[in-house]
Amino acid sequence: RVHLDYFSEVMGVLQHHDAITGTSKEHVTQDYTVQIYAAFKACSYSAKIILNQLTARQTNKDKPPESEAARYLDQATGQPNFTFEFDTCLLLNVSSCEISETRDKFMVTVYNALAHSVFSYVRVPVDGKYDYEVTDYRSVPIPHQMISVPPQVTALDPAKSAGYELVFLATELPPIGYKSFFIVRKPVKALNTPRVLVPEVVLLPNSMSSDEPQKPPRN
Amino acid sequence: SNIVSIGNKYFSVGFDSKGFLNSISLEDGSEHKLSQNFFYYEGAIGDNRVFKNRSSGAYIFRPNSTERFVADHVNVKVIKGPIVEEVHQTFNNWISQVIRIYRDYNYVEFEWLVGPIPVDDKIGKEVVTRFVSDIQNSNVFYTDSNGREMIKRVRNHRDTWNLQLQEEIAGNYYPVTANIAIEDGQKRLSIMNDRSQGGSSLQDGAIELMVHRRLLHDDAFGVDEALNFTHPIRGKHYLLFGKLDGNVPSMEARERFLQAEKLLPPWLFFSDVSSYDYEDWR
Repeated sequence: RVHLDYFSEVMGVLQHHDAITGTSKEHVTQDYTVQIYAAFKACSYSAKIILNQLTARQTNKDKPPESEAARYLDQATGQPNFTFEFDTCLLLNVSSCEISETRDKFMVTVYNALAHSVFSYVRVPVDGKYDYEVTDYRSVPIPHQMISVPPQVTALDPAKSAGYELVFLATELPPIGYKSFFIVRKPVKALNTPRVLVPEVVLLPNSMSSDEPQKPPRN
Repeated sequence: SNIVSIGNKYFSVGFDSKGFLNSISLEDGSEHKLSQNFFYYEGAIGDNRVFKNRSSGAYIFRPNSTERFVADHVNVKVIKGPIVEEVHQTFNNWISQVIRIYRDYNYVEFEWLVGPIPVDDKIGKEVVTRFVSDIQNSNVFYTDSNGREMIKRVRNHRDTWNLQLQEEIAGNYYPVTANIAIEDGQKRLSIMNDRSQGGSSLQDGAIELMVHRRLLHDDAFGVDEALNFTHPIRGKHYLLFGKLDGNVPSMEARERFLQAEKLLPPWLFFSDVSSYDYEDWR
């Protein structure tokens, strides 16, 4: 709650008309950026807790959610100190993300804040020297496309920008809910499955039971 | 032929031999003029003692002339794939853009990158993107009201007094926080933005939005400093073009849904799972 209050206060400051329209002095604008960054990082801690609890509820609805996710995952991996981390990448606007560009395996969790189902194309900065496999939460391969980032964009952050983005379609994101996608990078030509389109299937989250709407209307 | 197009099942857009966008073709086979280019206005300079000597600055948009072209041809790179098709445009060494059509989206995405705006010539510049279509909107255009209803605007006109505009460009600019649109009874063109911008329709068929400014003089309205932004800016515009023929959903409904999806986009969270198999992690 402390973090959320802090975020609210900063958002209040940034309602000033100079912050909204960009008419402030440049160093004031930079201070606004520092403030919103600090609040965002603080609040992301709370977001991790919320997402942990959401995941725990989906994992096992019969047990208390608070520690169920960590306990389950510990049993599965045999590692007692499993950490369940979600990180936001604040440089996605310049096609830069430390996790997706440098890790061999990473998960992208897409949260839909709207009250209706949507589909959304996801763009993830990646290292162009590798090829990638994208699967959804049921291990179904997801068609994807590698696409180069314009040099003018990579020049914005040459130390971090990957030069490529991985694009795939996240279908049927549930209202005020999420889906996760598992991405593995491999040397080029080491892929077992060719990059071909597979038939689209409508996948429902595990938490949906049969008496809930099975197929939200597409927009 | 050096003439390219990108598209999907809903429409396609074409580019001329100089690399500029120049047409849009709809799924019924009809083709319409649609061009896009970047321009800039040079900021007025004055001592601010009287109105006519006001400088363009943080609070005041006051161009001293008509627009200046930024390029007479565009370097283009075309990328086509099964999921997205893109045209990467380079207008000059400080303006570039990606025009993007995803396989299942019924709009065109423009991701522009502008800046740092050069001021070696000691002239402040205010950069706009302009879309020109064949729509005959008869001086009328629509801008949103802070994301709510669309408000009718009439060029060179105010509803409650007889207007004699001293500044025909700035005097027709309105705030655009989410959407600006024109229509002529048969067709409708709307541009949605990802942040608040100034915008207008200065001639029939055209829509323009200001994307970046760099000014070298204070306008004496309180900031007491020139709006001398030194950084590049990257942002997006979403273009919807369609016929007003009673289709369901209507163009306005499509804009409304798209507005919600773009102003509250999905959040991406990344997790490092290098040490685990997927099944274990799951």
